[in-house]
Amino acid sequence: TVGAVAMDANGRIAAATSTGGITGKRVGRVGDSPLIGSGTYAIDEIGGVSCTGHGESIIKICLAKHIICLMESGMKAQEAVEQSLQLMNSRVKGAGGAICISASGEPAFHFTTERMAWAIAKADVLSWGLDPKESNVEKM
Amino acid sequence: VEPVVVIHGGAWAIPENISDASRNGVKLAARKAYEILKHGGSALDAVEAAVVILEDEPVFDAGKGSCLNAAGLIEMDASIMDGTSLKAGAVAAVANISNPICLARMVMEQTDHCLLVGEGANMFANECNVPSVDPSSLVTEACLEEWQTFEKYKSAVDSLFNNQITSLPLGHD
Repeated sequence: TVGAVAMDANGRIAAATSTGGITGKRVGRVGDSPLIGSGTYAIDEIGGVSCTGHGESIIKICLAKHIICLMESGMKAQEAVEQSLQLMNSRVKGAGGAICISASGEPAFHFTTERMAWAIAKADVLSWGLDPKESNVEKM
Repeated sequence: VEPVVVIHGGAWAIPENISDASRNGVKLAARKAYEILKHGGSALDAVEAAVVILEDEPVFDAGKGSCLNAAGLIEMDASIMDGTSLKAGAVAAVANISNPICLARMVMEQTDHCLLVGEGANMFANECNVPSVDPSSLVTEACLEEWQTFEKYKSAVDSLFNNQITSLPLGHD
């Protein structure tokens, strides 16, 4: 799965997600990626989210909208992403990852799997990583 | 407002032999999206362009490099959402286009619907003159090998779960 969230110069937010699914999936099986509220959500007043991981678990939690709802209640983006993925892990035993931008332009990401490739571009600085706690930075 | 972009690839046990390509893929997508935003482009244009790059990069499970299903076929899903209007578009189980995210955006902008699936999604792609590609062109050697491994051991997995399943119970999109 791949995804992107962006905020433009007008403060508008958009999110997108795309996937090929899982090897050997049942014909006709659909995961979270095309389901608004599960794999993807965006609302300018709160933020935007794109998710990856075990699709069925993400659907059960409505992960993208869950993260948005936590932010709507006042939680910071990073905390909302982490708490939501922990909920998914504890409640339905699912692992995954998510990226997020809040309405104030705060980027966030987290994953509960072994690895997830991520990148953030903001203020002409590009940061990226793959392993837990890995963070590289370069000037754009 | 300061433009911001965040990108992700798949969350899973990414093998070491594709770790650098995965890092480079998300960096390239972030750079492209950020460049669009810095030149006054919209958030929608930025996320679509970023995902197109990732769909075209074979190490990611989307577009070229998609996993094969139980029948050995490709079925891809994608969605896009505009946070200003709350318009959304999505496609599921599409097989014969290179960039499902572009078709999802067409669903959002050219229909009253949020999600088109399977044959209907492919018919819509034809209506929109989206170039049709041979699905085999989206299959990589690595995905084919993974599917062949799945086929080889599927019966063992089925036995383990008392023949109650026809696909792996775990795994990540």
